[in-house]
Order: sequence, then structure tokens, then C-alpha cells
Amino acid sequence: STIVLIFEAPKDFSFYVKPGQKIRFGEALGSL
Amino acid sequence: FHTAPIRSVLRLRPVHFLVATGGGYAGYRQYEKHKEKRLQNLGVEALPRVASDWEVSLYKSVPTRLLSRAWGRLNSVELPTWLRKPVLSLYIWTFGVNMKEAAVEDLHHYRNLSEFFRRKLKPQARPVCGFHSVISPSDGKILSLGQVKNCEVEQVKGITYSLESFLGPHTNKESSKGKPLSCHDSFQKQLVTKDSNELYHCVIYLAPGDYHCFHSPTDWKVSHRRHFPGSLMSVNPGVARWIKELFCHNERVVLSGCWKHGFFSLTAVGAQNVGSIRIYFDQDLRTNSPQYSKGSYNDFSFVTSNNHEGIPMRKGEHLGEFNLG
Repeated sequence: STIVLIFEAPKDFSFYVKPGQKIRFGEALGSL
Repeated sequence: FHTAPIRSVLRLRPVHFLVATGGGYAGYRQYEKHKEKRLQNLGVEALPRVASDWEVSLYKSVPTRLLSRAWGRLNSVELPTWLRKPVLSLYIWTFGVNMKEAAVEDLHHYRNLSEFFRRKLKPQARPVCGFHSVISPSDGKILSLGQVKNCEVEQVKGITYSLESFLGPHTNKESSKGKPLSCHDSFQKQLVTKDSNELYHCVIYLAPGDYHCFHSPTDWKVSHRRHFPGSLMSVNPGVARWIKELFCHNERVVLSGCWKHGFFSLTAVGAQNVGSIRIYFDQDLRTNSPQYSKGSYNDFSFVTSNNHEGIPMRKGEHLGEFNLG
């Protein structure tokens, strides 16, 4: 299964994760 | 062969046909791999080989929805207590499940694999990040992330799909009415509510052994659900690299609404054997039903007189789950 997030945010939004990285529920994905 | 009774000849035919097509296809794939290797030896960067239309149609012709429902029905049969531990231990061993995190570690508690697939975790197993505005809604692996450009979303590096095919046409007509529709005003621009904002995406792949419930990734209000019945092709990274627009072919449930910066959406995409999607506050949702018409979708609005903007969801709150079947 797959979950896709699509959202709008200001230009200075940045992700803290990279493609290929394992992630767990509750961990930070990104922020301003 | 000539003396064999007619029914054994007929019985042999389908086997012959399957072996011939399977063998022919395997040979074709070997030839493709050999061609790519030759290009690499010549130092030519081979682009990721995307499936051609006939390969996608061949894959889509496999009755994955029927197989998925059968798999779900099989795994809903209550196992005798003595059989639960061996069956579930095989699944745990095969997919590397970490039972220490499960709310209930005793395997006899789960009556079948479907119940085990819906297992909950110990609350302390997944602390919710209180500092950052967007958290991961589930366990999994990041397939791709970044800005959405020219209405195309990247499913894996180099392979994209259309934003409009994936989300379907706009739900709130006001936004498109509000803005002067000009030729360059694309679907994407109509989604973004502030000109100073951009559109971002993140694709998370859940492996068979992962915890399969999902939660709210931020504080937002869910105003609309759009359910697209569809195929149930595998969404593992290898297939995601091979079939363009894969997420637009598969059964999926799009939840959309708004957060503090504007538009926000979470889409749960079903996969082979995991065709059922549950959204806890959406009792009307029925996924992986036997009958559906191609390209159709059904909408549901959560805006009511009490909830003018939809259902408020807190970051980390339980939102839904994937189920076998």
C-alpha cells in the first residue's frame, strides 16, 4: 500500500527525509 | 496426441498457452535487459524502462481485485487456536514484523491474518513529534518527495503521474470561479490558495510487514472524500519504477481539506491483496467492491451545519487503516 500527501505550503517549507529512507509514524517529515 | 480423448487435448491447451506466453514474455524481458546492459557498456545512460501500453494492459487484465477479495476472505476465516502461532510466526518471519511494538504480543489473540494485519501498536512505540508541522502518517519507506511542478507528481525518480488524473477535477467550484481562468491557469494553480505558496508531495510505501494503520499527518480539517475504484496492481518500488501513472490506475481514497497554509490532502492507495481501505469517520466508504465502472469515482462531503470546514483532525490522530481483501 501507499500513502500520498499533496499539500500547499510557503516556499521555505523543507523536508527532513530523503527518497529511499525508512520512516515511522510520528516522525517529522518536514517543516517551515 | 492423436489418440488422446478430446477433453485431455482441451485440458492441455490452456497449459500450453500459459507456458508459451509466459516463456515468450520472459525471453522478451531477457532481450530488453541484454540491450540495456549493452547500452551501459557503451556508457549510454539507459533511461528507466517504463512498461509499454500493452504490458500495462496485460497486467491490468489479471483479476487482481477478485484475487484480493478471495485472499481477504481466506484470511478472515477464524484459525483454530493451535494453528495461529505457526501461521502468524511464518508471516512475522517472512516480512520481519517487530512484535515487541505490537499492543498485543500474544499471537493466540489474533483469530486470523486479517486481524493481525490490523494490529495496533503500543502507544509509546511511536511518539508523535510535537515540534514539526508535518509528521509521517504511517510506517514505510519514502519513494519520492518534493515540489509538484507543471501538474506532474513524481512517483519515483524520473517517473511521474498527472496531478489532475490522481486527484480528479476540483471539488470546490468556488475556487475555480473566484479566479480568472486563463490558458496558463493550470489545475495546480487553482489548488494553491496563496500565490506565495508552492505545492509539495510525499509518497510513502508501506511494505507487507509494516504497521498498516495511518494517522493524521498534521492539524487540518478534512472536508471531502473522493473514492476512485480501480486496479490493485502491486505498488512496491520496483513496479512503481516500471508502470507510469501507477497510482492513477489503482484503487484509492483521496481525503482533501485545508491546514494553516491552505490546501492539504492525504491519499491512501490500495495494492495487490490490500484492496480495502477504511477511514474511521467515513462509514459510507466501500472499497474493492465487485462492480465498478472504469474511470468512475464517488464523492462525499464532510461539511455539515456543525462542521462548516469539515472534520477537524489533530496531528497523530488515528485516521484509517489498510485491510487485506
